[in-house]
This record gives sequence, C-alpha cells and structure tokens, in this order.
Amino acid sequence: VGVQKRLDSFFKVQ
Amino acid sequence: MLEAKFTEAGLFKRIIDSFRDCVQLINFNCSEKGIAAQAVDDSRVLLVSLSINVEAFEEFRADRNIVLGCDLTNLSKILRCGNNSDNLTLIAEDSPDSILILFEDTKRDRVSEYSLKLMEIETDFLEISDMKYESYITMPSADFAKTVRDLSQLSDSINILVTKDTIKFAAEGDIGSGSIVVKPFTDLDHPENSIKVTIEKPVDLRFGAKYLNDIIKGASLSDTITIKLSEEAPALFQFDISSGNLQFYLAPKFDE
Repeated sequence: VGVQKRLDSFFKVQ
Repeated sequence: MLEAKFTEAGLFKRIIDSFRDCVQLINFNCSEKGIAAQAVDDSRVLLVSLSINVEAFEEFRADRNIVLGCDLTNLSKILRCGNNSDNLTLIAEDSPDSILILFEDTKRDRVSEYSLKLMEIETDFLEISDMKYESYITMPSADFAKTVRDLSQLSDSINILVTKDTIKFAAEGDIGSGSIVVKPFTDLDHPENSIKVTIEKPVDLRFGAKYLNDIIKGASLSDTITIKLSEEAPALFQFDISSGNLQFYLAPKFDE
C-alpha cells in the first residue's frame, strides 16, 4: 500500500 | 597519514554492523574532525550517514583528508577477527590502496594485524540541507526495535502517527491489523527509559517495514533513538554514539 518515494525527490545530488 | 585508535574494537564493529546489511560499498572520509561516511541503499530510499568525532577515539590523527573506499562485507570479515575488548587502530597512508587494521589485546600482549584492500567507489553525494521537522520523538531504542519487528509481521508498511500526547504505530495486512500506542513519560532514575514528544504539527506517515528493519540494527549503538518527522521530507532516525552519531534518512510512502 502506498507509493514508495525515493530520496532523490527530496535531496539535491551533488 | 591516518591513525585512528578505538579503545574498544567492539564499538567500531557495532557501528559497521548497524548498516552493513543495507549498503555494501561506502567511502569513509577521514579528516581532522574525525571519520564521516554517507551511502544510499540500492533502491535509493534509505540514506545512511555516519559521523565519528575525534573525541570518540583514544587517539586520532589525520594529516589531510583521506578517503577509504570499503566493501563492508570484507571489512566486517576482518573486524570479526578481533575481540570486542581489543584496542583497534586503523592506519592508512595519504593516498592508500589498502588499510591496516590492528587489534591489540593489551592484557595478553597479543597483537594481530590485517590489511584490507580498498576500492575506488564513485558515488554521488546527496546534499542534506537543514530540514524542518514537525514532530520529534525520543524513546528507548529497544522499544522502537520491538515495535518495528512486531508490526512488520502484519504488513510491509508501518504507519507512525504523532499527536501532542500520543505516538501510534500501526500496521494493517492480510492476516489482520495491529497498533501500539505509547505516551510521553519521564523516568527520572533512568532517563534513557523516558519517552519525549515535541510537536509543532501532528504527522501521519507511512514507511516501508523493510527499511525500518534495517534501521533498528542501530539499536545496539544507543539506548535511545531520536526520530524526526515531517510530511514534507524524509524522516530522520538517529542513534547517538559517545561522540558522533549514526543517522538514517528514510523516504516515506505516499498514497496514490
């Protein structure tokens, strides 16, 4: 249940 | 040159054991401040961030920034060769292709020495700016670990709902459902048993049980866990060590 979010949608990749 | 001595090998072993199941390869960045590392799991849902400050070591010296790229499976094979009560020293040259790991049993005058080949690991670095959280929980890490283990039997997702005076963990699956409700309280004699909740806004979040089960391996590092939650950002689960901490950032699940 629910869609798993990825960290990339919150954090900037350096 | 790097020379980093832990009074007890057991501490470094426990740190590595806390995240070696969710990430395989990691760069340890050694500097005058201590040792720091960051890695994301393959599914890019869970981020591990470690910092061991200089004060956590019996002796520490890093003349310049040194990167130690390690395969954690191999590192822990070597760490298992030492006893928990041994002194453990990590020694590396400035641009090392291997690291020396030294165990010293000072009582028996026994020294064992291992060399571990390092790897060049290319990773992107996720920039975590100061995030704003809406709820903060501090609770015994063993209680949190049991809660996660118990509720994972029911579902692959666990909900965490925080209001002013209640934390509710809940799971619902094919075989049924379960919930665990805890309330803030203060144990003056044993502060580590206390449960503290600070909220700016109630939160209701859902997380993958698989990842929470990775996170609770950090419970061996600290009697307490601090959890910071926000509807807008990955949750932060933090275990403090003597000087430094191990943090897990976990992206939530959302309803479609």
